Amino acid sequence: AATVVAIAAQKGGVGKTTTAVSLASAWARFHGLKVLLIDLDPQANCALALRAGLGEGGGSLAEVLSEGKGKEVAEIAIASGVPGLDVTPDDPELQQVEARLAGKIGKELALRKAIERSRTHYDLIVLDCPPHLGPLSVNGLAAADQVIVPCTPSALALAGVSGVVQAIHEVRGQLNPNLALLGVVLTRVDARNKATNGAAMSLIEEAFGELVLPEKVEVNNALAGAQLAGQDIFAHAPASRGARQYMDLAEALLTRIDQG
Amino acid sequence: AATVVAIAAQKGGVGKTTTAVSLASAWARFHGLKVLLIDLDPQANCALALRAGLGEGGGSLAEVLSEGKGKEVAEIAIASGVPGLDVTPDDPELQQVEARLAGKIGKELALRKAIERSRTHYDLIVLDCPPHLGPLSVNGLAAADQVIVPCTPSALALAGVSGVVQAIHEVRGQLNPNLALLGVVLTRVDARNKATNGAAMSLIEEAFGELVLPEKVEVNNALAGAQLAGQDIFAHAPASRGARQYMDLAEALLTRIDQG
Ligand SMILES: Nc1ncnc2c1ncn2[C@@H]1O[C@H](COP(=O)(O)OP(=O)(O)OP(=O)(O)O)[C@@H](O)[C@H]1O
Ligand SMILES: Nc1ncnc2c1ncn2[C@@H]1O[C@H](COP(=O)(O)OP(=O)(O)OP(=O)(O)O)[C@@H](O)[C@H]1O
Ligand SMILES: [Mg+2]
Ligand SMILES: [Mg+2]
Repeated sequence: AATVVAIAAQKGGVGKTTTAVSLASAWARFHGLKVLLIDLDPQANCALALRAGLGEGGGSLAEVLSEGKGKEVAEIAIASGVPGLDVTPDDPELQQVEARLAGKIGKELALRKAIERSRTHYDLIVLDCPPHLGPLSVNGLAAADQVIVPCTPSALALAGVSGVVQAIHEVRGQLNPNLALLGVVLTRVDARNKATNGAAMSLIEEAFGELVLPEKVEVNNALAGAQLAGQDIFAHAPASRGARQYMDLAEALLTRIDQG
Repeated sequence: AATVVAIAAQKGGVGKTTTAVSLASAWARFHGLKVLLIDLDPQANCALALRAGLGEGGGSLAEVLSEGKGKEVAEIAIASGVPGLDVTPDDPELQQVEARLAGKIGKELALRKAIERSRTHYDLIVLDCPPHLGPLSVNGLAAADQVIVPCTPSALALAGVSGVVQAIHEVRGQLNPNLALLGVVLTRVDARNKATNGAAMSLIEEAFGELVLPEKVEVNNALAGAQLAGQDIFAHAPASRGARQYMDLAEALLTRIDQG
């Protein structure tokens, strides 16, 4: 059955989507794994980032989550254009799901139920979470086995990490005893600006110690360019530093997941 | 009575907070205006960004918004350390307010009611919105006179702008006929990477034409450094390009607000 990996961070713009799409693509492309990428953010940035190769059809993630009729996410996902990688399509109804789930009993387990059978079809399920700890992110944490927390070298992003760590703690205690924090990944690290960067990075390492993974992702325009082109980084710019660093991160994480 | 300016964008990390704090500070410091900065994001990044000079005391924004007891935001705000600028303090309870407001009738007008008398104490009220169009952002739009939409030169940020424009349209039609879109501000523009930047910026200008304000804000490390130091950019690095560009933007916006 698939390992479920949530990419979660309270802060906006720290590279959750870039990390989710790049890791999912690397695992599919370079490790021959069958991967499902579930976009829990109503803004549907995963589908946008992969739009050049997106398949046809698919169904409504909102319907799967809110109707509890035993429908599976696997049934509504579409081909991403990356061999071995499926992704959930854009669904404008997902915006309403947060409000609807807010009032329901057992609301936090909607996603977990909706991937029960999907897990048999994939080796990995990657969850891209929205930038706030609402019902959709909590569903992600309740359905996950592992959590990766992207964090940029900045005061505001650092402050957001404790919120997610706290949420993981609560979800583990109340809903999902297996939930593990795989680590904090430093993203958008500006190699050129060691001064400000360095100060923030030291604070993050002081605060989170060995939770901070050694593999970092530096600022590399190819990563933004790939999304503009609607392709994963490995199709768009395979020799770029962004591609190499996400490839290295993907490999290191697989090792940790298998050992964990 | 104060003009209420909302800084709103669906996308995370496009500089809503940096823009809200910098504009509020510039208006207070350089135009002798009395400004109130209301942080509608439970992550309380405004207070964090100004923490070195933050005053004591203050009250709960969550309580003001959810209890409807006629309490005003002005009553719970504190000194920011920037002369003439007050800010709402961190309030962990704000996280619950989104869920609580989700079910209530008239929930979208909680903030508007809570600043009715506050408006007489200030020249400008600036609203920093969270990165999703939930009850708190909608409250911001329903209470505002003008909206500024920060946008970075990227495919994902561009896609988010239409969501906010649509929300402004709906709020204007149903709740707040005076609401005006002041403009889209290009932020975190990387002067060094004209290629990828340029492509995204052309798309944004094509999509939004004269809505895109001529005053841009380029990537400047001093802006992130100021937040790490807990000071506004004008105290932290008054000669920096980030300070100059936010000063210019603040001046240009005042002219547009007065004419509009
Ligand atoms: N290492 C990097 N180098 C250059 N650009 C990057 C890098 N990582 C992310 N970006 C760009 O930064 C922006 C924000 O990244 P992304 O959308 O992945 O963050 P996010 O955390 O998912 O944001 P949100 O909170 O809105 O969901 C995007 O335009 C993306 O292309
Ligand atoms: N022009 C700039 N130059 C350099 N860094 C910047 C600039 N604008 C913003 N930043 C940095 O980028 C990060 C994101 O900015 P900010 O927090 O203001 O965005 P936001 O839209 O409020 O994010 P969120 O969606 O999480 O509320 C911060 O660390 C900030 O310091
Ligand atoms: Mg995202
Ligand atoms: Mg913010």
